[in-house]
Amino acid sequence: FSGRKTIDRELFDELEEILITSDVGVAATRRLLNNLEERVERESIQELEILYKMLEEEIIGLLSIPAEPLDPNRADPFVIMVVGVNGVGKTTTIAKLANHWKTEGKKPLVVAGDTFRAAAIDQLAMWAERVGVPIIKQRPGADPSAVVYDALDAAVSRGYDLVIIDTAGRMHTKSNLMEELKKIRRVMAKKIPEAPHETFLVLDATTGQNAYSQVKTFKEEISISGLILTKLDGTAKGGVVIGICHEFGIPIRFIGVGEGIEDLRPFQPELFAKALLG
Amino acid sequence: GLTSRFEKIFKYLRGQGKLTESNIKEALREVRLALLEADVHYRVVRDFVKNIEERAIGQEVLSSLTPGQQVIKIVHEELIALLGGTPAKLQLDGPPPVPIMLVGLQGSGKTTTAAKLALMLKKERRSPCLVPADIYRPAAIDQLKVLGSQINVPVYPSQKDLKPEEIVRDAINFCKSNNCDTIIVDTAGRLHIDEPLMEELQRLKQILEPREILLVVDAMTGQDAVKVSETFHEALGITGVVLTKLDGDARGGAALSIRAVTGCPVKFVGIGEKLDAIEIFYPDRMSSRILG
Ligand SMILES: Nc1nc2c(ncn2[C@@H]2O[C@H](COP(=O)(O)OP(=O)(O)OP(=O)(O)O)[C@@H](O)[C@H]2O)c(=O)[nH]1
Ligand SMILES: Nc1nc2c(ncn2[C@@H]2O[C@H](COP(=O)(O)OP(=O)(O)OP(=O)(O)O)[C@@H](O)[C@H]2O)c(=O)[nH]1
Ligand SMILES: [Mg+2]
Ligand SMILES: [Mg+2]
Repeated sequence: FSGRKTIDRELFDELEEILITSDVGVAATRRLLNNLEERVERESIQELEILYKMLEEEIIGLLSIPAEPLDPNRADPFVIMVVGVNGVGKTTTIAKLANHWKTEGKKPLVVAGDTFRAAAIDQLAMWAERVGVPIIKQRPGADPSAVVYDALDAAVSRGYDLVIIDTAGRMHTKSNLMEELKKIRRVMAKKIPEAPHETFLVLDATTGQNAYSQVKTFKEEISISGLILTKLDGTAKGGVVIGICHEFGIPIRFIGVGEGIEDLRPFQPELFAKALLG
Repeated sequence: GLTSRFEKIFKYLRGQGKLTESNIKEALREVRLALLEADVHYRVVRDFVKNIEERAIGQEVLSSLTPGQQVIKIVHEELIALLGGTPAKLQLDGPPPVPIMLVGLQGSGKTTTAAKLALMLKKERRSPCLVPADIYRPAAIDQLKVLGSQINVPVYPSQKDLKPEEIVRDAINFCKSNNCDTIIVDTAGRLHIDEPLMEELQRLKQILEPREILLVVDAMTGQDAVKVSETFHEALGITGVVLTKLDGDARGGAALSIRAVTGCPVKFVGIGEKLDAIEIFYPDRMSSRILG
């Protein structure tokens, strides 16, 4: 912290700038700093290191959502649906997830549920080949629900124990596209009543406050069980997730830290908080 | 939005008799809040509010019958001026084929925007060609080929075992022999902190000598917009910005941050996934959107 030695108004202004420029957002920043100020007063904190540690702990607390550990063994096949707005990293993340669970002994099947965007099916097919997992796909323009139904059928009959479904990117503000996702879920349930066992919303770490709107709408429309935060290998801090976790109580399961197959990490609040406060 | 927030403040203020400077500063705090919530960069907001403060606490507001509306008018005017006043055009002068290069972070919308620009130019009676220079992302070349065929625009037949430099060099000849007057090069998404990939862009620029280097930026980009645009601008000399995905509900404050810090004008906005979903950037519409 710029060689500052005392805990004063200027220090708190500096903390405000650090938090806001990390996309924590105004409301969440205010809450964090008000709580911090109260503690400093109440416990008469004088050392900077202790203040820093307190802020870190506060952030970690907000990010630590009490949730069941993610366990793909609790159903066979275990079905995961991946959703999110355009370009956030869904398809690439699915390749990483398939690879991750393949190395843990699962038999993943990926599903080309994006039948709309140019070369989306080819993109996932290339990834599937690289990872060494089977893919269910149809022609571009096919009904995504039909592809998904086929895939669940194949999973059951061919013994794939993990199914990861790619969907087309979509703006949460487009109700017809949100309806399409709901339809996919209804169709899934016809084949496997509990499916999808997990629905992951992918968020891009470079996104600012609009992430709130994305989470809120996707949650209301199709219910989200987990978040994945991508592109944390850039300079964006993804601070918006602090308020999101606090408000919606959805756990962040993984983070994306690059464009390669191995660039997936389980989300760890402590590391995230440390990186944010830099 | 800001209007309703101001109404609350100024209703309360009117009840206090004569309007004072500190009353106006309350309103300016609301402006600051609105801009930060719209993802405008922290420092850009600080400078912007400081710059309008003088006008805001002046006579035009203090002696106005509708001080709230007066402050909003000032904020709007200053935002529009900062965003560029009048729409900035695509520069297509020079001997054909006029080169345009698209750059930006991963997933921002470059490939789609390349095809949108090609369609737009085609409607303006130009004959563009598209060049896929992304050899890294799986099926990236296919993606641009599919889009090109949808709008009947020639696409250079890139192969992923070639270097982007070789592709661009050969594509210029391909373009000339196809009588294209504009060559639109789509590059791979990359991080501004990836030095080898930023150097690749500098080499492509040397070969292509683009008339326009457009930075494609996602409208939902937050505070990172400043670092990203500064770095790309420093490395290449950005001539314009395309702000994509404005059909969502992101406020788009990144537009203001980028313009304020780099001076680069937003030239186009992407407003959907279809290839006709591109528009000229209008500063007044953006100002209203940012203020919310
Ligand atoms: N640096 C970085 N790039 C990433 C990461 N995850 C994905 N990407 C890149 O982001 C771009 C978009 O990724 P996709 O997987 O196509 O994103 P998507 O959400 O499926 O996109 P749509 O299907 O078009 O909505 C690609 O260039 C990826 O390589 C990450 O963690 N870090
Ligand atoms: N809704 C909406 N989607 C857009 C817009 N522009 C692009 N997209 C979508 O955003 C996603 C990413 O677009 P791409 O063109 O693949 O992005 P890119 O920058 O080329 O990605 P990389 O090459 O991986 O860096 C795709 O799903 C596009 O259809 C837009 O203006 N609105
Ligand atoms: Mg995809
Ligand atoms: Mg691309």
